Amino acid sequence: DPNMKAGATSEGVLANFFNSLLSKKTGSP
Amino acid sequence: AGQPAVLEKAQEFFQTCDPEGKGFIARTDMQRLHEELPLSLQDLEDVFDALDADGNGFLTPEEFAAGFSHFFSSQGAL
Repeated sequence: DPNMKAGATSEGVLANFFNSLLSKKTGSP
Repeated sequence: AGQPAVLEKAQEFFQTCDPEGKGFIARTDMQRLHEELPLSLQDLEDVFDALDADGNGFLTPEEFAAGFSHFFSSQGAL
């Protein structure tokens, strides 16, 4: 299912994005 | 959505993406984060598309918070 794959990819990229924001905030207070 | 701490974080990150306080995030705002975050421009495009639920080219605080809440629930964080 291509939609499932696209969903999984966007989950990964979103996780990457939000984790980066989280570490940016905590990394430089 | 629903947990105050999650919504608070979502709001904080929304402001990171919208430092001028326009009330929405445009695609160009997202690309500007390329300088601050270790993500490629393509990654940021994908993030924008994933968060822009209605596909109108603007991220509202609600869309942003919904994506962030989904991320948190799927990560089991907090």
